[in-house]
Amino acid sequence: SSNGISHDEL
Amino acid sequence: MNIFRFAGDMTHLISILVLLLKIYATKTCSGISLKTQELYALVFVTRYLDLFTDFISVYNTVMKLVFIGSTLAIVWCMRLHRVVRRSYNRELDTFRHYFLVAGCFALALVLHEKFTFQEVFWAFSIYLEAVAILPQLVLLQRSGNVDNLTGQYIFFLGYLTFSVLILLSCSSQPTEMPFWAYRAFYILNWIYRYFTEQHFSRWIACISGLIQTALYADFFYYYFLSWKNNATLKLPA
Repeated sequence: SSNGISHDEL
Repeated sequence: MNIFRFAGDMTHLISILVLLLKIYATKTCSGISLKTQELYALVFVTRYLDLFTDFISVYNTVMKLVFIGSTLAIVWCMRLHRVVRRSYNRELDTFRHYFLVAGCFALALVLHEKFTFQEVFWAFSIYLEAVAILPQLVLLQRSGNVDNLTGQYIFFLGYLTFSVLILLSCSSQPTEMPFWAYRAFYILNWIYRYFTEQHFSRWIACISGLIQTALYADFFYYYFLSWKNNATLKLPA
């Protein structure tokens, strides 16, 4: 994502 | 997406919708802590800052909108709805939740995955969710008994420790099969992903989730006892 870490969990 | 996570999301969704429906249908919110609901709304708003910048899936976006919308609806109902707000236990719901917000934010400034605006707020929301239930537990202790739906609402939000125990104990009456605990699935999901994905490490969420479980464990113990003895729940003062 934009800052490299994507949290795919809610 | 694995079954544990999907089940966890569904249980979480049900717990929030059950509460919203209960408040809206009965037009009363006695026994429910507005402060806990405000903390949950803050948790979702700060966790889903990437709502418009990162598209992960339709499911992910829809669920984020529903979680934010339903918790804000609960806060709106309890604060502004002319009938519901009268039944709010303002004099009992006195937990100074600002300290929780300040403490979690300070911790997020120190402990985060990456020092960026989004990541610090993500870590803040994870820590805050772990302690957001405290005002509700204090209110339960003060109001002494648990009115049926409030107890069930916290029960739905509950955790592995006692949900399995209660599940096993009530397996004799399948109709009473309670919805599984929401965080229990997430803990199983993290274990599952740890073994199936090489670079899966979500220590912040895992440890915070375990602390959350510990906070609920004592409530579940008393809820389970009252449920078993068919008595009103009395938390030790």
